[in-house]
Amino acid sequence: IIGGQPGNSPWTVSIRNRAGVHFCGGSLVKEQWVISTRQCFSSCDADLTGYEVQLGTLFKDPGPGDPDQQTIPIARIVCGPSESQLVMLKLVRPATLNRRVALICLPPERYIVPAGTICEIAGWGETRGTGDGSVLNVAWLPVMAHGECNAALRGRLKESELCTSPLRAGVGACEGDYGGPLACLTADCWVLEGVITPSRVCARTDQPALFIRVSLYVNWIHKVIKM
Amino acid sequence: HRSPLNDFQRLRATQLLSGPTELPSSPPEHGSAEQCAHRCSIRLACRAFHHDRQSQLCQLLPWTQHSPHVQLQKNIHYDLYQKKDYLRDCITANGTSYRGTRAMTEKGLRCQHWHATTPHDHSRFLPTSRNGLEENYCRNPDQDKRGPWCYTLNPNVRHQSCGIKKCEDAVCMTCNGEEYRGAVDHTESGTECQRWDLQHPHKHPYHPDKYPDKGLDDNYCRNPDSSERPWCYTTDPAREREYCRIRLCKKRPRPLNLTTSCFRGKGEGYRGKVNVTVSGIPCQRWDAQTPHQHHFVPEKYPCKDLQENYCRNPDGSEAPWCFTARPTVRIAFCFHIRRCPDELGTQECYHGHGEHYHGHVSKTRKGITCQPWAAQEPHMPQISPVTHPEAHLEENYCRNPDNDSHGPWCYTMDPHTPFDYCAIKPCSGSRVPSVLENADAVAFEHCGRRDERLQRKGR
Repeated sequence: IIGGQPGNSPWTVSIRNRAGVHFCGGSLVKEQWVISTRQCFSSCDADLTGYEVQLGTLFKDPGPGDPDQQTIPIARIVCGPSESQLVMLKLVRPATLNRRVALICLPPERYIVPAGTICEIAGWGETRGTGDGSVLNVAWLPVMAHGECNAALRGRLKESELCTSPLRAGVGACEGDYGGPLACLTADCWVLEGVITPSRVCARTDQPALFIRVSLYVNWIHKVIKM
Repeated sequence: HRSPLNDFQRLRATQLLSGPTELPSSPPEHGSAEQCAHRCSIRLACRAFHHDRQSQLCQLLPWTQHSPHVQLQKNIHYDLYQKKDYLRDCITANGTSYRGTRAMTEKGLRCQHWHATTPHDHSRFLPTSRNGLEENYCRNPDQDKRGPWCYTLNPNVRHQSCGIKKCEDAVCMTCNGEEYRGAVDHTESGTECQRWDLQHPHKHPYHPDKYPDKGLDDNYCRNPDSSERPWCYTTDPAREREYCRIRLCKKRPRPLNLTTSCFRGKGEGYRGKVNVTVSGIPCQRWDAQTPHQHHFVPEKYPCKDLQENYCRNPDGSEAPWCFTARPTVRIAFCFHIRRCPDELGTQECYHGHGEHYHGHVSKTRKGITCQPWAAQEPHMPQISPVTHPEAHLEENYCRNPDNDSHGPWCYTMDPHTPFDYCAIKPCSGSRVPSVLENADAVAFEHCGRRDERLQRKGR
């Protein structure tokens, strides 16, 4: 996260490869299910033996004695509808919810988060010197109206994408944050409205940032969990 | 420090079933895999053993998978360990320990049975329980430098070498040997390798279960971390790891799946020219050692195309990556390179959400065959012709019985994929009201809460 600060986001998980290296983020939407982005995974039938999610700690690479840390192997990956760029990861066992680990709510299907809503991105990704890269960083971005964003992107905005306004200070997600949450406080609850996806450049000050619009895929998420 | 298991080749979740006429196997005894290996090693008649990991029982066996009237069978309770010498079809040293089933000479002559005295009479090499002479298999009872041999059935040729290759020559390696799956189990200095599934004498991170795609079998030389060549941990406590000597294939393999404008899978075949990380830091040149020292020297990785400072994936990481020109950031992934599409071309299209689609496409967008709607395997369906009689759920054609907004789908024949969407696209001009047209149609009534955020507690 560029232009952020150390913070807490109990649904944000770190996805780690077989060597135990963090490479992407995710969001805990059910005790045994994490949402992330397709870009982080080699294929829809990738063998994720040895891959794990880490949660319950603010540290990217916590020491051995971290009391609340949970590390759970990933059982399998399910790819979302073609345009979605979403994936769901089933964990080998449910995460234990506590004061460090919580689920994030899902919005109603096709809900549109109002422009101007202040939402939060979180991750252990690149900070480009603007923060402490060893801990979880968070930053806040205002949602941008779809029409305004579409104009700024010269008509290339898709219905499945959601925008946040660029900030002069250069605030945004970056490499290592992909798959993590854009969480918005709605009706007294933190709701997963967007998923961070790679952009050509991080934290641009002159262009909106794009996220996957989760509300278009809530029925699919429930369908996968139910199946 | 060598484990008795070093003499065995392991097959997980496998049982060896023998025919009724075979010699009886011994009754199960208690013991760890290493204890069983020791018991089997000291018994000439023992050629393999079953080990039940759960109950820690082992059963010694007088046959292997190559024995007559014996067959392998899946069994999650057992791991099968067979003596390597009976399985390998290459030799180490002069092959005196070779116990394979080759029964033909290097010039194609059939071998004479060791107990037979015609067409060639001999009394020196008759089978005993100790000398390993068996059937008409090639053997080396007199330590001949040319390796295993046999008497031949050709009256004019008394005996001939069988031409069984040395293990380091039997299977060659290409590039850096990441795909090498041969049977060399000693290092360049001749030290025996440590098994990948053991943590002694050296603890290490390469558990075979964790890296199923690296072929970490027994104690054979492998290259799981993209070193220059295959290597192994050694049974010498004083020397952790060492390269192995394996012949390089003359022909370099034709690279597959090369892409330039996008990357596929993990991007090992990416040959594009992106050379800046997503956070704007230029990549370091592969032929440079500053600001970051590394072992990915282009000349040592000829198949990886480590040109200039382009994003590449020489070690099977998650995606193309590079060393960065910034001293404080050693490595960065190049996830901003677009992924190549990996879905099937679509033959038909559907209107709306495809709830009225009655076509005959029966494959998912990944090419997996659909499960018939009336079937109960491999997935027990929650939607079937019984529950949805009006939805035209015929055979295994893609349908949309639950009005899924993402189009026709089906249960799949892949046990790991309960359902997936199909290789059908929306018809052009087929208008579905955009979610943005009546944005406030969907209200947000209730939600959970997050304790900490509400109590405004200090950190």
